Amino acid sequence: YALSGSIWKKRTLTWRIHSFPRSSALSQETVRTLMHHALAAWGIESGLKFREVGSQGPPEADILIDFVRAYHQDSYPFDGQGGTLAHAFFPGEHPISGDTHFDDEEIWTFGSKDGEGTDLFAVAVHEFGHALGLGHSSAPDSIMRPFYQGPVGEPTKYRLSQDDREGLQQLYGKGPQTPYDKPTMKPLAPPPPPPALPPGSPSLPVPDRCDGNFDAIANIRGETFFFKGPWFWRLQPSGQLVSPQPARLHRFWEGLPPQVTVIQAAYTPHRDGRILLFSGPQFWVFRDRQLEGDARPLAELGLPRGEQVDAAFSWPLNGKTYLVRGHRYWRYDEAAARPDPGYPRDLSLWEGAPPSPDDVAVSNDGATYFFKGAHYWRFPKGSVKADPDSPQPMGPQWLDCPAPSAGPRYPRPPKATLKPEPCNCHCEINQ
Amino acid sequence: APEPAAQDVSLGLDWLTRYGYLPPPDPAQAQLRSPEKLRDAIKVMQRFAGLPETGLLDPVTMATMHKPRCSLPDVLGVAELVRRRRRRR
Repeated sequence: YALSGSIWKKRTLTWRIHSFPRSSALSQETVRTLMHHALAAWGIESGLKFREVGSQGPPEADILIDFVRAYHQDSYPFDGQGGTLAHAFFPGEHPISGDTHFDDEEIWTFGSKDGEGTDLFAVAVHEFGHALGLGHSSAPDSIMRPFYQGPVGEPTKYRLSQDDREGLQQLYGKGPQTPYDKPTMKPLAPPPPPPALPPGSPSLPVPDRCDGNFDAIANIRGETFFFKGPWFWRLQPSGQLVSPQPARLHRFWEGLPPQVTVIQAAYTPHRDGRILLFSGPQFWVFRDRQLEGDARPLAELGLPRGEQVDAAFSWPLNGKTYLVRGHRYWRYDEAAARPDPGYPRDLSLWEGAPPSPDDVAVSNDGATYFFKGAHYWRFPKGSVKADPDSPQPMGPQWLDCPAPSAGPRYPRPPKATLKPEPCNCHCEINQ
Repeated sequence: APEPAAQDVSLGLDWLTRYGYLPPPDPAQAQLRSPEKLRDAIKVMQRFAGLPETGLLDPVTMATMHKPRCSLPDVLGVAELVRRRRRRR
């Protein structure tokens, strides 16, 4: 499932049908009943309550339902029969938030066979998912798949798929126990055992993300990945965690050898679709989620044989890759596919950066972040000097966690310029 | 594989942009989309739709793009945030 990043702050939502289909075989009463059941499908799983308000009710229902044609004063004009069918607006404070629009030029049906018009109940369940804060899902059995999939059966018996329930409950919690939760008969066969865990995996419970101390942190296609042991969390560009529960490394990164249970660093080369994961003196290259080729030695990137890395990142300013170990770093030229000469250099060039960072990542706005323990140091876009208020606790900013009670184990960066030391350096343009 | 028809490429680009797989074009600059970026966007769309990830505007992919669907984008990225911000304003 995918979350839009916004939710309703109240648990009882009002709804009203503002306009009915103009030329549908469905009566107004049938449309009302279908809308009621479509909302109830979400309500029963979350405990959310939906209250219909009539024309005598408050002028602004939270979910205002309209059947409209063509351009109707929002950013999603309809296109006649077929094509786009409906849309809804995510929760929020704006008057249009939660409103749900159906294309009045569709042939809306109920109880017909697939292919004979478009099932209004199925589309309404989908759209109300958006109105409650869910985005589109790619899960095969999800009602939140973006494509119309035909009727979904009897509205009074309809139940959301597990993917949809989990998405909803991530936003609003679980509702009171429903008849669905109580087994009516013994299962015919025991459920299949869970898939085997990779060797060396810790047993439950899963690690606490609020502890910090991640093995690796990387910006991968706009999302920030936080790796810890054989687990990882994902933070969407909107700043929302995909889930507070971590995902398993080996379920996602297809082909990662089972013996690799810790990712020490990760990054994506600038303007490149590849994803590099580092563990020990080796790294693995992924295309999307699939492993490409065998493990490769870090020596390929210019590090001494047997060396490991604490952090790796691609700096957008020059497109080069930086590999950090302890208080030193190496630089790799992706364009020339060779290590830059004259490295390693001292990490103190990054003024205020902690030694042996857990990892370094570049955010979507171009700032560079060094992470260590439960804190981060921010370097503004193009700068090698940390923000004066660094370090800051990671939890509130990144992981939906409270600030840690203890301060960083490393001193705050000096605010004054460091004592000048003799150096053998030369300036290059843009550096 | 045969080259897709220009009309299919045009429809594909429009569809991929509308549903969030490609960034919206910047009106301030005439921007060409690289074949690699287009292929990546098609692959993401194919993965989302449960199709074989060919990266090509093949007949199955084009047929999926013609299916009735919800108007909201599949990838909630910059385009949707801009749209929301405009709406709020």
